[in-house]
Parts: sequence; C-alpha cells; structure tokens
Amino acid sequence: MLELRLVQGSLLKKVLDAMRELVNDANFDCSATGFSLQAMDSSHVALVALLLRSEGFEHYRCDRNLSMGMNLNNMSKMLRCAGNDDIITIKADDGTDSVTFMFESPNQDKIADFEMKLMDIDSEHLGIPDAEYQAIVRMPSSEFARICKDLSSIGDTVVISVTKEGVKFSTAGDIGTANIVCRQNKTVDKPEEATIIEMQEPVSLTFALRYLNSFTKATPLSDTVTISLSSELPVVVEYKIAEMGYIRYYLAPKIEE
Amino acid sequence: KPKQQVISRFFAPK
Repeated sequence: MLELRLVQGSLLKKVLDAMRELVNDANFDCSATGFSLQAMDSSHVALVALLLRSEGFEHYRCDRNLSMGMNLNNMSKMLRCAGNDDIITIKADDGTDSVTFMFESPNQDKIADFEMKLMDIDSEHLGIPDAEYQAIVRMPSSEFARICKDLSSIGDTVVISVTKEGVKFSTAGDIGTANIVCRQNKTVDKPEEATIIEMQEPVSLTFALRYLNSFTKATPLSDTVTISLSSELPVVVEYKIAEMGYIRYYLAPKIEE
Repeated sequence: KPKQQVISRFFAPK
C-alpha cells in the first residue's frame, strides 16, 4: 500500500511540466527514501533524475518498494485537473495496475479522485558515479533559461566555457555568432540573484541547445540552477526543490570527430 | 561538425 500526501500539490504539477518534454514514459520508484524517477530521453542523450524525499510529504506511507510505470503526458493531464492550492495524494494498492490521484481543495469543500492506468515499462537504472567537477556554476535559473532561449535562436549548439573571467556561453549559426559572458557576482540584494563560480580548472564543453532548453522547463521549481562541468563527463544541470529534493538533468557532450 | 555522444557511454547499468 502506498499513500503520499503532498500539501503543496502544485509542486507535483511543476515537476511533471519539467520532465514531460524530455521523457514520454517512466517508472516512478517509491521507497522509504522517497518518490523518485530516473529516465532517459528517447535518443539516450539526456537523463533526468528526480527525488522527492519522504520527509517532504505531510504523510508518507510506502509499505514496500514499488515501481509504477506512467505515461507522463497522461499523468500531467490528470494533475492539471487539480487546483493550484489543492493538496494532492497519490495512492496505490499492492498488485494493482492503477494509481489514484486525490485532489482536496484547501478548505476541504471539494474532493476529487482520478484513477490512472499504470503501464509496464522496461527501463534499466544507470549508476551515476560521484564525480569531482572541474567547474560548478550557480546562477539564477531565469537567467540560465534566458541565455538558452536567446542562443537557440542563433545556433543549435552551445559551447560552455568556464575560466577565471567567468562562464561564457557561445553559439554560431547561419546568421552569425553570439557570446554571453556571466561574471561571478556575489554583491546582489538577494542570494538567489548571485552568480557563483567555483573553478578547479578551466573547462570547455559543447552541448545541444535543444536539450538545455528542455531542462529549463524546471525553472518554476527553483530560483537558482547549478551547472556542473567536467571534460569527458555529462553536464549536470540541477534544480533544487525546496525542502523536498531535486531534479537533475545529465546531458552528454558533443565531441569533435 | 561535433558528434553527439550518448549517456550510456558515461554511465553503466546498475
């Protein structure tokens, strides 16, 4: 038996919006640790890892580990029927082939339940080793989204370079080239507006902008984003979900042939 | 033109 009650139901809607452009079907894994997901996009270029820790739920009951295969677009269709202030409870019985989403309005005058069919999804979990990154950039998530959107109107790929000077995002296309440099800036009114660069050594990697733009669908989940870079490793783009966990995106770099 | 790599090149199945 599984019963997860999330007071901030809108958070689950945002989580779905952050994943469904990238992933069609995925297994949600439920354990004592929390509600999690790991899935690759259909071309196996990007991977998304979600964790919503059990402590972040108002009520969390998961009698045994359970993996529930869901179509994310269908799940999103159901969650869109919840009000933004609604409390969402996810329920499933052992051995059933469906999951129920219950929506309660804040003053309890409206209660709805939506039952969704589960699906069998073959997916293998990948081991993501802990790595030391050559550079870690933390910046406002809205700024990162703006840069990815702006550059994708010029080119298809971005070179992200971190040096002592800052982090540089560069692209080139048929109409011309673009470079955006963000310097470290800790002297801001609010900490979430800061750009912080921790660099062990300079690093420069090339990525497809299409995927980075998909990652920025997570922007409503967090004011800041952390970009971890190392040569010969996928970039990690992480959005922390306050008091709950994170959504992390891994993107394999492009290399010169 | 740079070639896109896949995730499985970096992360192995558990």
